[in-house]
Amino acid sequence: IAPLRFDREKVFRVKPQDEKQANIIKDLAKTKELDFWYPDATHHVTANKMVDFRVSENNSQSIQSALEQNQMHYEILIHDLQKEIEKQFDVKEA
Amino acid sequence: IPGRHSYAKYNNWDKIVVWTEKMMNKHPEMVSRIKIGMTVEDNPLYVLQVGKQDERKKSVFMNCGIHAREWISPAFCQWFVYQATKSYGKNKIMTKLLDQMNFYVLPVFNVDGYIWSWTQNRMWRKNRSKNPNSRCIGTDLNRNFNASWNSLPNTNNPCSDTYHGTAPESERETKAVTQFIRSHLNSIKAYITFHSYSQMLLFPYGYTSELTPNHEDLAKVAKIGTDALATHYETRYIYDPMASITYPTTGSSLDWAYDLGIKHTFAFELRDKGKFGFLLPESQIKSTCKETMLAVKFIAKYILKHAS
Repeated sequence: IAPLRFDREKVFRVKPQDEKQANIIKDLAKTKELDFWYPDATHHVTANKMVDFRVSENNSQSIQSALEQNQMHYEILIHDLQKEIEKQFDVKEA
Repeated sequence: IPGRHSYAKYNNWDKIVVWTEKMMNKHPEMVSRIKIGMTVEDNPLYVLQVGKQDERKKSVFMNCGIHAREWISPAFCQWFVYQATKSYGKNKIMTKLLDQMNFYVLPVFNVDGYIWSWTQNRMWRKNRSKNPNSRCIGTDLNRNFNASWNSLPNTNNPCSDTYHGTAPESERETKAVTQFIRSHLNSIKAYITFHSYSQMLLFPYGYTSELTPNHEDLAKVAKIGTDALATHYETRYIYDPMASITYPTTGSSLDWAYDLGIKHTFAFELRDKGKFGFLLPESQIKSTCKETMLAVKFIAKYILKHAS
């Protein structure tokens, strides 16, 4: 089986300002596949605590729109996960 | 032939196995390899005993790679064994530690998951066991310990990345580790587990917001460790009980080891703070390991002096 690729998948960082915003992320996770990097699961998402999650290329635009519609500040930590995966091997064989 | 092992690079499982043999053969008086069990996919679970081979001494149990995708963690365990053997007789603290203590180092806890993260899915976290009545594979080994297991909701879905398994210690890897620790409980004075990322040093409890009876002592050791760590490259770690600094967690190895009677248990969340997350570049392995090594040495030194 060919290894899974992560082309153009993104990692978002959001800090929900209140429980309402935290619930927006939880609701998004019900309909879209979010891979939580920190904290490690949806149910740990809470107000005023930073959340990092990975989304597929297909979902990233709608996630971004949802965050903007709800006036949630976000940062895109990684724009293309596949590139970062390749870049992690940045030390040449001795 | 698995290829050349390097401390400055991430090594796949085949290279790590060969490396364990090499360390054992190169330092027979200092390193021995103990097979503590097998995984679901029939891979061996190896613990390296590092020290002057006296079972009666105080010891520290360290494990790396519970979560498959956290590659910096196994890299640290390999670095630790290498540096310990290399600096024996040269570095005063390390010489004293190895003369008077043993370190049990499990370089990769979740072997099957680690292999999967190298070959199929770089973002894989759990082990690779099949779940009854589900198409989803894997259990989060750090939710599978008998520490308030199943007392919080949301960990009983086999498709979840934090699925806790069918029962406490349902997984072969967990069982192997708990059996080993129980059988060496008289000597083990500290338990340290290595994760990534977010730069934190955690201690119990995770399953409750109550503080442990020796909270002050744990906080003191954590301060010593994080202060030491920062001296190399000014990398700042925060420390506190797991439930307060992160979020309530059940079934963790940290809490299990503490409740079993190991009163100094810590979890490192290594570099970085999210710029790379689980994809820390290899060029940062060395500096991350160097600073972490310092923290572990100071924690071990404290344990040697104070743990009864």
